[in-house]
Amino acid sequence: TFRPAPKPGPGEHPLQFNYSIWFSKRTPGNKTSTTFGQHLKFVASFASVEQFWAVYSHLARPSELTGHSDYHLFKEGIRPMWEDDANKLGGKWIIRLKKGLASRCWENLVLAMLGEQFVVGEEICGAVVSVRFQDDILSLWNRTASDQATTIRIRDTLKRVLHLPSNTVMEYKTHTDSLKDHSSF
Amino acid sequence: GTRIVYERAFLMQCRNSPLAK
Repeated sequence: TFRPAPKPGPGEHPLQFNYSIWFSKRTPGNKTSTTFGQHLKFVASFASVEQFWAVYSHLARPSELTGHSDYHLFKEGIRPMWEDDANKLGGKWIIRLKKGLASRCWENLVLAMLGEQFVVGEEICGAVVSVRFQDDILSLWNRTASDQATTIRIRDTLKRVLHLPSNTVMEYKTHTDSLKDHSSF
Repeated sequence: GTRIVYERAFLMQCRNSPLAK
């Protein structure tokens, strides 16, 4: 069940936005019996840098997760699903990572998002790390897939903050396209 | 209005704060 972020306490550093972390894990065999939303487990919301670390420090790192697991870190009030009003017209940058890189890259991505390093107004919705059997996948969701200046700016910031290997492929996909080819979830 | 911007190094520093436990 969802709990809103507590107000930052004295001495804490407030974030520009409150965020929520969700976790999902797909167990083999139940793909069709339940919908994505039912797999989604709320972890915590936070409003300050210190609250973030208190939550993050207690979570398993992506490299420690097994099977088909995802962390979803979204602005509070945005559900990590395409149906949410904030995501309907949006899209995401997708970055495939060789095994062994996900934990470090995820942390860099999260810190850049919380620290407002993307400088694209209200465009960022959230980020996902998807642990899979082969490669791991990072994605960064934004509101307006048709806003090319914004998506390019997000890509350039991603390159700067993630320190990716030079051969890393980055792909932008609208949520509408992900739905059409059933590649989203 | 003003945006609250934090560099990575600062965020990492806050990790060690007793408030972050």
